[in-house]
Amino acid sequence: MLEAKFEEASLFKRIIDGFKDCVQLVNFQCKQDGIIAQAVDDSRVLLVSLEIGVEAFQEYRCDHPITLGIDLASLSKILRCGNNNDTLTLIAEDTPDSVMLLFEDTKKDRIAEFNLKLMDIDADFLKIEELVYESTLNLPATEFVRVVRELGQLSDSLNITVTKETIKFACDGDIGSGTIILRPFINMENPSESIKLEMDQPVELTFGAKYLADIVKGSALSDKVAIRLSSEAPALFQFDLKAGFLQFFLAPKFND
Amino acid sequence: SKKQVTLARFFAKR
Repeated sequence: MLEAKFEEASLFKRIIDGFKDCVQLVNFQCKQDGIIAQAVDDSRVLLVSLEIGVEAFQEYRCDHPITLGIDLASLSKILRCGNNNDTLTLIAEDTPDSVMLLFEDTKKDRIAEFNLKLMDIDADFLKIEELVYESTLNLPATEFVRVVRELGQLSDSLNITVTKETIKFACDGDIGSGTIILRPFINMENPSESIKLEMDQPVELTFGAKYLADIVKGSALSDKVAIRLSSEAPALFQFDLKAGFLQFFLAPKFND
Repeated sequence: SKKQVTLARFFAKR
């Protein structure tokens, strides 16, 4: 049996909002140590990997591994029903046909219960943790959102070049071109505003702007984003939760 | 111009 209680429904809403626009059918694997999920978008270019650790929950109990096959569009409809500061408990039997979502306001005056039918989703679980990266960037999530929005207006591709001292984002489209250069710095008063760059080797990659536009939706979860780049692997964009993370693995564009 | 590749290109190597 699964009983997973979020202190605030808004956390689960933000997690789901962070990736529901790029994948629709997702297996949530619930285990003793938390919930993980993985899904690939229809074009097989973007992979989403989610981990919600036990510490993210107010209460958590899962005796046996349970897989919840969920249509995120349907889940979102139910998540819109509760208030953000309600507690939200996910409840499921060991071999469930449905998952219950229980919203309770803090005074327990209003208790709303929804059952979401589960789906049998045929999806492989990929092992991805062995990838090696040449550069790691840490940016304020707002800066990342801004770069993707601004340059995404000009072109359907966005180029990222990392050298020892600079991170250059560039695009070149029909109406014109744009370049944004960021230099690493440390903000002592507000560390999350800092830009950090660790580089083993300079790297230059091009990504589809429409995928980046989906990835930036993860910024609702964290004020920072970590971007890991390699010329030989999909790029990793990671938003950390207090316990867990939302990761996006994005295949680059290459010369023909 | 550059062409979008899929994740299979990377994970197939494994």
